[in-house]
Amino acid sequence: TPIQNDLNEYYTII
Amino acid sequence: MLEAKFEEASLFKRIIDGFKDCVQLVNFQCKEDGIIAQAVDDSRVLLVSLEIGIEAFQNYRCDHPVTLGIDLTSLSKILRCGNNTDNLTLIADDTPDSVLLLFEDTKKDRIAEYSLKLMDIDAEFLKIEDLAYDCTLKMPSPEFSKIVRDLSQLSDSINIMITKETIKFVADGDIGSGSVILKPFVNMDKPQESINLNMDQPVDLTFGSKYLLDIVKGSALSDNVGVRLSSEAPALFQFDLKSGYLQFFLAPKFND
Repeated sequence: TPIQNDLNEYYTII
Repeated sequence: MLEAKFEEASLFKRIIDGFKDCVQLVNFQCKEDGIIAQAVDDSRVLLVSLEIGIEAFQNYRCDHPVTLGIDLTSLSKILRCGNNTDNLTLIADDTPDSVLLLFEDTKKDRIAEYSLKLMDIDAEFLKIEDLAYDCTLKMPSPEFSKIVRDLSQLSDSINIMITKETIKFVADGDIGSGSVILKPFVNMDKPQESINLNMDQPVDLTFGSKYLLDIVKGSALSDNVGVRLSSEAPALFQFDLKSGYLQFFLAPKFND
């Protein structure tokens, strides 16, 4: 079963 | 002072209905050149980014930047009180603790006025870099919506595969499997029904059905949906407004 990525892995919080 | 007048309340209703089911507390940043908002869903998988440019309004005035912290569930209750064809004006002062929604019936002398209390929402803002996507697809939003709704019945994941001339949606679940294959084409008579595809690299990506079902609620805003896919970044699904857009950034699933 594929595992869900989350957005934190891609974007910087500003 | 903010005064933002929509010619028809239905536009603002459709915008809010487009994302109220995936995020609840949203800061609307009102500036001279329009209104922007960004919010991430609780699972931090789906990001919503809204921009309403001033051309989308009948009248727009915002002397000082103002942030309206709004609970979308509460806003929706008030929006349901107005008629779709009413003029709708949002009014707030420079340091507001509430926003006024003024519905004006254009055919008769009926004015309805509602005040919505604002919230202090401590939301972070994500910086989204412009990036080169591997595939850019534009297709009719009702068709995209139907594919997502159909395939999501079969599995909690939907796979989108794009090769040079083919767009393939696949769901494989306990009760069975399904796939829909589309080819790019141009409809000269009804351009909004065309399917445009630009592909630099093939993609093979998997997304949660639950999130795609949230995204297709934006379909009421536009005849078309723009889909941008990359192996390196969240997918971007975009519904254009007359001026501005509603965007969804969705993190993919990956095979461990």
